[in-house]
Amino acid sequence: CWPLPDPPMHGEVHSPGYPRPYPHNLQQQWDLHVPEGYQIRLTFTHLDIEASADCYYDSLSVLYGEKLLGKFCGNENSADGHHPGNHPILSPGNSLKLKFQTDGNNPERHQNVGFSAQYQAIDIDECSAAEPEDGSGPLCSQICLNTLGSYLCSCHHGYELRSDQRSCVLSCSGGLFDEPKGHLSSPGYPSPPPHGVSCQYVIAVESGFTISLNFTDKFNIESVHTEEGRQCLHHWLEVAIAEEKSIKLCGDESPGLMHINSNVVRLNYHTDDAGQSSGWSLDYSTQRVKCPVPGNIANGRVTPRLTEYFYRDYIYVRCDQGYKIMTGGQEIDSFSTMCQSNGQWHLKLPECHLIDCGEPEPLLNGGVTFLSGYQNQYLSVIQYHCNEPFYFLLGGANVTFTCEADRVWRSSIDIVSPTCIPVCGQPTKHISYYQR
Amino acid sequence: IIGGSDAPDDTIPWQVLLSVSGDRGGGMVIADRWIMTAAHVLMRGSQVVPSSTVRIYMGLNEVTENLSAYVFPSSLHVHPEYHNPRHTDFNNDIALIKLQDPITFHSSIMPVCLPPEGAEYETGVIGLVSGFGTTGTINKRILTNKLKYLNLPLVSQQTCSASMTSLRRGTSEIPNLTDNMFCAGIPEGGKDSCQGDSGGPFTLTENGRFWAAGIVSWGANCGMKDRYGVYTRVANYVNWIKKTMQEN
Repeated sequence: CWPLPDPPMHGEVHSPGYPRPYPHNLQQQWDLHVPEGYQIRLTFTHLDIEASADCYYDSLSVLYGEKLLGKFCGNENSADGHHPGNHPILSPGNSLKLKFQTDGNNPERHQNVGFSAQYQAIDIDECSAAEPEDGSGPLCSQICLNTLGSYLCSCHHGYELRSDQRSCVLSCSGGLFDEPKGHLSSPGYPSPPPHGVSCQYVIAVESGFTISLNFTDKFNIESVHTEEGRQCLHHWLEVAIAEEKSIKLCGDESPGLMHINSNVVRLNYHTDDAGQSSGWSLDYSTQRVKCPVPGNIANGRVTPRLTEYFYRDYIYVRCDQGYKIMTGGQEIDSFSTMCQSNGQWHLKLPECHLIDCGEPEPLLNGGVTFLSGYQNQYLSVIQYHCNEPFYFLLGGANVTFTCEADRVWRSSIDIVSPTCIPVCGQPTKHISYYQR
Repeated sequence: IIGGSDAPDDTIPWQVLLSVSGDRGGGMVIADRWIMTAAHVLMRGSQVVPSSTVRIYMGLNEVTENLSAYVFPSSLHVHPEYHNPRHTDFNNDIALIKLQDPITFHSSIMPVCLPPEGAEYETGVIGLVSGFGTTGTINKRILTNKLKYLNLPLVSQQTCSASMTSLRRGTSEIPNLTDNMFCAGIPEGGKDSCQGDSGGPFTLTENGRFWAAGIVSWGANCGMKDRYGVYTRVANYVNWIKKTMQEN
């Protein structure tokens, strides 16, 4: 077996000997084919066949199967015959048959040249075609999509295509929605679904996000009014959140916007074998989990300072000048914490403690005086002194040292370390001379 | 010190008593680790004495008191150009002693200043010389245990040199007087530094401060008429002193 070559998408056909006059006693047939799913459009570029009533003597017949689409003869100017003019002929299917037949004689005055025609494949829009008359129903039970040379059937949400590739069957379980936002609705919405629906939808997004359901459109789920009020006895949409009591929705009133304090929510849509509900439609969106606004820090600040903090936000703590960051009794170089998916900061806020410069270095042959109390803290002031009169302080007796932000005792006159310089040549007692 | 007086307590706090192999010498405190003295005090012939033979006493006014409170030097630094094997050349008679531990100064122990920049030795200006050396004349030498002091005027180089010339007439070899020395004393005699004072301070004052103008060095006898004591001119050695201290 050799595979058949694909039929051409276009072509040309003309009478024998065209454009010379066609022979007598001719009976010739052309079978035109284009690929499945296409129809043939035949356009005559010229037709000049002996004219006669009902094209009795010479004729060109165009048939689709056994159905005659046209029988032509004559020319553009002849009063007799049947000329196709400029109108193309469209075959219902992908084949077309041309039959050309001539008799034994032609008028002597005029030599007819026959015909010339071009054909091309035209896609059939199967979806817009009328329902087949064989009672088999529409091509597609729900959605028909035309394609070049063919068509596809598809189904509304909540249904899936059967193996016959044209009809749909209800199938609405196991729908998992994990994108940050999306849309979902009951099967066939806004048309009522068949009875006995049990659909389950799961919206599950990344941890650290919460879900909001927004019922924006028409909402209609059959409810039963009892003495205890409206009850969702036979039809309902159940909203279930882990470790929380689920909610059953029904009635004609849209629930509007529902904030779900979770990153996972299950929706169970149930109808029994009676009653009628048009269903529901919702858009869902997600928001980052919030963390508590951090409190103020004494002698420090939190940056950035925002009105709300969300999952993955970072905050930093900086202490005022002269203060150090302490956490758990330990000093740290810097501090930052991130808002976690559970809505908690991953580290507890630190504290800012006043820095100190430590004990001032003892001074050989001198001492130190605390001018601002006995403290080593930031901005404390000390003054060194030397044991006079045997030593004097380098830089002068009035030099003070201040505890600065870099935790160094620093003098006002750039003396790095205080030093006692011995006093020379000045005894405390002098030899006295009274006698002259 | 001949013709001097007992020094009251704390009046010459830089005075140092050296005991070098049992011989007395003088010195002066110039920093918390440094003593200045005469080179010949630390020499025996051409050799510097071992450090262990040098005892250093400070803050004493009387030798009998607290003699156990002495310290040893950590190093001795004799001027490199001092060459006096036959005791006839006292040029560059200066040495430094480094102490093992720094001294804490108080009223009994204080440093004397080094010569100020551009220090002048003006003839006639009276200085102060002190020591634990002998107090008698050549005929009757008496060892004192008390710190003595004496005020003596500076003598011009010319006068001093002339006195040396007269001395040479009857003596075979007298040390030369160089520019690194100066003289102090009185022509009538009877007041002078003497044996045991060597290395001790001869101080001048400026703006109320005592500075080390000289180091007791040598002389022809002691306290004689027309004779003068010769002192090392410290101002000529300030750079060497600073350099030695910095390098050690």
